Amino acid sequence: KMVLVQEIMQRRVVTIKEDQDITDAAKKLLKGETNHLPVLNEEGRLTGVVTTFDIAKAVARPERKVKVQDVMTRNVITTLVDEPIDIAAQKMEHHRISALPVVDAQNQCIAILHASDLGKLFKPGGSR
Amino acid sequence: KMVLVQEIMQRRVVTIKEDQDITDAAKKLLKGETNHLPVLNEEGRLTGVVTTFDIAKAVARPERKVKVQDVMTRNVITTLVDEPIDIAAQKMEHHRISALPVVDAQNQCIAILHASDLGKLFKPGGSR
Ligand SMILES: C[S@@+](CC[C@H](N)C(=O)[O-])C[C@H]1O[C@@H](n2cnc3c(N)ncnc32)[C@H](O)[C@@H]1O
Ligand SMILES: C[S@@+](CC[C@H](N)C(=O)[O-])C[C@H]1O[C@@H](n2cnc3c(N)ncnc32)[C@H](O)[C@@H]1O
Repeated sequence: KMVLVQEIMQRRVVTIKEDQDITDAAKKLLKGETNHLPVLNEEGRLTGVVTTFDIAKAVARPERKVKVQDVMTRNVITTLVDEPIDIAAQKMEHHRISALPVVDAQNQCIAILHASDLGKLFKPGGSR
Repeated sequence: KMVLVQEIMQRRVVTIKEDQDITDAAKKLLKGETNHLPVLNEEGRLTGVVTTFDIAKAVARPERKVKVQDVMTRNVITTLVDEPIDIAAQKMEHHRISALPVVDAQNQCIAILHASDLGKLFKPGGSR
């Protein structure tokens, strides 16, 4: 029986709005002990993702961008609660990314799957 | 037959010296399209790891630290080429980290294993 995303995803998701500052994003990433923040628009729909990689990009480039919407990735690769975990894992490896926001039918972000959560598959009785 | 770390690790590792600047680290992370840089001392031994998470930490905190050695993590969780992949995967999940430097008997960094590389395990004929 194939394990589904919902069995190892994390339902506690820290998100951010696209018009917030990059320093707000950095603080949320630290507090959430995570590298990934799904970005929501005014209606709460997923419009992008901003990661510690994007914060590092803002640090490395001299024209200090200030808003999340200036550095976020808009074309988000996502997953669904009932997607088999092997498909989700291959998506992350193929795109060289380490997390997928989990969305519902209305494109609202309801959870997040980190590549490091894949370790749960290997625990005795792990993902159940 | 259990898959070993050496079958899915990445032998191309970008590293940095502990006395370099944080902006050098940010530039190397971007160029290497990675979130993790093993940190080496003068003799080329692994002395820490600096990630995009640590760069974000430097951005979020007002006392702008400047050197890699000021923000890096010194107690590095590592793996070996012949460690079974399930052990390595569980280490990453347990410590909530998404990469492990692969070291040899002299504690030199010879490769890196990313949590997102675990996707190779699920490809038809993937890890071979
Ligand atoms: C291509 S990855 C490279 C760094 C590293 N390999 C990693 O796993 O994050 C970094 C970029 O991917 C983007 N990214 C991360 N997760 C994403 C996702 N689920 N969908 C689209 N882009 C994503 C980030 O916004 C960032 O600009
Ligand atoms: C605890 S993680 C939290 C963020 C996110 N969960 C992740 O996977 O990176 C961030 C911290 O872990 C540290 N770190 C990353 N890889 C590490 C490793 N292999 N050994 C020790 N510390 C590591 C980084 O230096 C950073 O300060």
